[in-house]
Amino acid sequence: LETFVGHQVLRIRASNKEQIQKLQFLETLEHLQLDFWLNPSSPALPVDVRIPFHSLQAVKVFLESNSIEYSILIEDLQVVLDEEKQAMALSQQR
Amino acid sequence: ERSSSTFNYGTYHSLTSIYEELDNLAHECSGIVSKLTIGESYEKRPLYVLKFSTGGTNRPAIWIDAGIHSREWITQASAIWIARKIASDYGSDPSITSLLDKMDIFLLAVANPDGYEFTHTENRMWRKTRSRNQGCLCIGVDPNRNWDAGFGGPGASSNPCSDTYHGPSANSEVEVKSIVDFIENHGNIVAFLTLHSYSQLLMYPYGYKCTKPADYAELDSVGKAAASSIHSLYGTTFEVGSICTTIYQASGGSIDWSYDYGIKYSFAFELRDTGTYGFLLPASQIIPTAEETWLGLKTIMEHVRDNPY
Repeated sequence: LETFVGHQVLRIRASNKEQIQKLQFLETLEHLQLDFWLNPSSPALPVDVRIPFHSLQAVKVFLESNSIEYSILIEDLQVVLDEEKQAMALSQQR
Repeated sequence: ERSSSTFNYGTYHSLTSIYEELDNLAHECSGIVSKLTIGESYEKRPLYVLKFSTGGTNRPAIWIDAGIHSREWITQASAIWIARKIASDYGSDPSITSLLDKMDIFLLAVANPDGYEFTHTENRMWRKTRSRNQGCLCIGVDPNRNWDAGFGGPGASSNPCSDTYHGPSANSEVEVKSIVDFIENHGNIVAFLTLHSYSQLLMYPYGYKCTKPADYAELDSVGKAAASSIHSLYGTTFEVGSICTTIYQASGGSIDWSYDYGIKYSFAFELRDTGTYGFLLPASQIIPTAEETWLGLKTIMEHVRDNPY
């Protein structure tokens, strides 16, 4: 079973086309194993991305060094997954 | 779970449990609901469609599918609730009654059963099919990049390890091919509605190109009316537009194929979330999501019923 301990989901807000292009570049960096839930397309729309623990630092440095705004949507994905699992188990018992 | 009285629509279920509920529905509402098998997934799981019909032969019909991206659990859950709603509203809701007296509805609640099973047992974040890619360790194809509509163009990846891998050729995924074959063999599908999540959008073609479809004005107005219906229940806001203008260019998508095939009323829903939960929308939101989605679907279906083409 794949676990997602330490994976974070960030909401990134690009302020212009140039920042979108930078995020599109980030998308191509396969070694980071990023999972874009909302892909970079226009400054009007946020970009949501799941980041494995081992890539977190690199991504945050990339965003900060390019002055791209972000916030943390999900602090630790595994915690939310465990809650979902528990809720399902409880429901099944019921 | 032998009867609907024990099926909890407000929680997420395994594939087995969902398939049992499809049987229950077909059994309990046999007057208007029947279960068809339209094919098998890559791993040989059946692709079940519920047919809602009051009779007649080859009537105009509405296609609805959910869960083509397996991790979007709110869509499969909403589809099951909607199936029950259609069955129970026939005869009591004049709108649905008149719709079903005139046309059929086909509902595929789990369009990607292999992926769904995989999300329950191996990897909750799985999105693609589970087909093997020759000469590559990475598994699966994005079934919403695999349709014969600008196949392999912008917004789809040629890398089998990517979550948006378009596959070796259009319709290479048996899950996609089964739907295409079913729709082509039917010959009278007049609306194609697909449920995705998340980000609260209601989209019409195109995604593989950024030009307006010929029926742009009508699709936009129907889409806005549906979004307004959705909003009326819990205040959930949906943005309406073409795939290209509301999200980004994405080739090989289902509603682009259906529209180019001649199905004018082709829409893709992106259901809740507001961004806080992603694909892990709490189970307490399943029924509210299904309820509001139902209102949006109903608005589109009423328009389809009243505007034959």
